[in-house]
Amino acid sequence: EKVVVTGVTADKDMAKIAIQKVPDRPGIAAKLFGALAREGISVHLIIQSIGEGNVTDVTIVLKREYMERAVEVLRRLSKQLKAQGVIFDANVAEVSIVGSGMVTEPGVAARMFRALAKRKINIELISTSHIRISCVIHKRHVREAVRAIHEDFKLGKLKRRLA
Amino acid sequence: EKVVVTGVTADKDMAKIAIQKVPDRPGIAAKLFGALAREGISVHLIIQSIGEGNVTDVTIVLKREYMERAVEVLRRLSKQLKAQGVIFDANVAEVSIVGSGMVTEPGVAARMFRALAKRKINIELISTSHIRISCVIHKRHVREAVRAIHEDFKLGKLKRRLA
Ligand SMILES: C[C@@H](O)[C@H](N)C(=O)O
Ligand SMILES: C[C@@H](O)[C@H](N)C(=O)O
Repeated sequence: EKVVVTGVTADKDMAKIAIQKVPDRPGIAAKLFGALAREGISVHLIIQSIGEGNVTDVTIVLKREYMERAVEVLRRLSKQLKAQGVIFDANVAEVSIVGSGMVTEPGVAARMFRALAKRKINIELISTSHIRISCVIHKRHVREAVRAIHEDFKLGKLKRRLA
Repeated sequence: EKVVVTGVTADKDMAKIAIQKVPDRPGIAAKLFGALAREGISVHLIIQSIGEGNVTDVTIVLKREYMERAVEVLRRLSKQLKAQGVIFDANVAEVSIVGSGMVTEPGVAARMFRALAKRKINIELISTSHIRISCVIHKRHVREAVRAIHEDFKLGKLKRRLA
């Protein structure tokens, strides 16, 4: 199936929050996100990577304006669950390439990561689906990141959107 | 914007692999995925959560048939990069809900996680985009997980696809 990258988007003014070392057992994710939902907090990305032992970290990326409320909710749960704690950063942006076909073909992902690497932009978080690869970077790099991907993927002027 | 979950899909016969404690600096993701790409290895999910200090883990989810080759590639790089090592598991399945609107509204995510929690299915990995929430679980739970989500989201018969 042909892989076609159709555009790059960026969300500035984002924040990342991680609740660290929560118990890695059924019901925990439901608890965390049930609590966020009850506060009306909207989330862009949910990222849970491989854990170690019987704990793991859960990271969310959301609009900067929701950060304090989300941190408050997660801290309360962190105590309840005897997790390690909550860390957060108010200075990130989310840059994504979207397309059809298997966008997560390593060749496509590698190309996006290389575009950022060439400009010395550190990739802080990665989350993907079949049609989208999202990288979270420091917000100071967002314009350069969008330009870089745009250039390296030779995307037409129409395809560049800064959200 | 109205959130509509339109279906649940499942990919059985998957594997997860993590390369642990790679340097968290520009160029590393490009290196890892460049190498996988050169081997022709196709990847379903790429997950990088919050790191600690100046290292982080990178997890991939891919078809079981590619696991050995991918582990080999990543082990070589792990030595080169002086990472902690590579861990893997050949027994996972990926279950996703797809839809329109902000599928990552905490309410929607919470509902999916609760569906799995009610059946005591542990969520091993989570990766999301605006239109898709993917959970990686042990493969023995896949049929039950699809049924659970189908029921709890009241999805019509048309909407359930086992890939
Ligand atoms: C950490 C969290 O995802 C947990 N494994 C759960 O299933 O809810
Ligand atoms: C770990 C990896 O994503 C690294 N931060 C990079 O930018 O390549």
